[in-house]
Amino acid sequence: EVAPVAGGGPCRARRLYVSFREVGWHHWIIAPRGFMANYCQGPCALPAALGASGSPTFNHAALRALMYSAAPGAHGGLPCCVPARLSPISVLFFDNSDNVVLRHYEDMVVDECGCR
Amino acid sequence: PTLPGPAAALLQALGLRDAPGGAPTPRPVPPIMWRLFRRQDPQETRAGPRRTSPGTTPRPCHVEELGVAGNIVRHVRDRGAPARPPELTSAAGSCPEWTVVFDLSAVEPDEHPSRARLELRFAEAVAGAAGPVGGWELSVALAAGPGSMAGREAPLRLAVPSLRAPVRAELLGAAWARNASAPCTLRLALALRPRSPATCARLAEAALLLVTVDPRLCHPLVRQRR
Repeated sequence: EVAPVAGGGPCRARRLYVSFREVGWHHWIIAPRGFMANYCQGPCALPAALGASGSPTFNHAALRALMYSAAPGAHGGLPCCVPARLSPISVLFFDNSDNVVLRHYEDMVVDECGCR
Repeated sequence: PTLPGPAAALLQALGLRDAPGGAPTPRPVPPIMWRLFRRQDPQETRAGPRRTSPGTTPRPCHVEELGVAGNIVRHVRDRGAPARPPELTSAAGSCPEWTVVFDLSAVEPDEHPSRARLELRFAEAVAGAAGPVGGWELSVALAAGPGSMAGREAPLRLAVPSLRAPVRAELLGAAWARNASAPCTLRLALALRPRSPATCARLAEAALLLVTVDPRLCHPLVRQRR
């Protein structure tokens, strides 16, 4: 499920809920039923590339945005809006041997986006 | 069935070979697993009643509640239960020995065991009976079987004052060599002897709580400096 992108706006995290029921895994995943994975979207032109919305600034991205504003199309285009900070989730499920398993996965949720 | 592209990719990202079929018979989730899940899952901790301080996420690759490194915790059921004789005494009149069998074929070779706790529930021959003076002695050893390392390790012996609470025995460094990888099947021989004349007890339930750490899923906390 994706929340409608209201008004676009610069590079930032957008809500995205991943439902395990959607992929038919709800009969073996005990918990959670799904999780807020989110995703990054938005242009990385100036001033977003400079971290205008409080997202972390990456010097190289700022340099590219500056060069792009000076000579659009002369080099590889604008920086990309990508995850800058991620957090983990845990999943509790029955495995094929009828054991109850708890697995911890790093970098599953986008908390913050940045231009890179 | 072959999975459609994205589902197969997500399953692979979750480190699973195939989508499990689900529990053949619906069964309750052990309370310890619920408790670990609620303590471990940052989204649960953020939303749950026991809110951790903002900004703190659990240490990666560490199971706080059990105090060991780990990113996979399994609650493994005993496969030997159906074949266990219900008798309370052996033919020789002493208390019986039981064999418990744990299927660990799902544990990957890259996973390092960091904790293996045997969880046992016993039942008195007469419900509510006081039990023998001095309690019981539990012995745990690797059972003989194909490819078993039985006999090499001295049995683990544990004093059990009462059978009212579950009995827990740490196997790593005892019946299971600390740096050994998980066997495909773990077979254990158990015996529970009263320290003074008393009727024997019955093994009601056995399970294994196994914590492993898969280093491939552990990210370095600090980005490499160039």
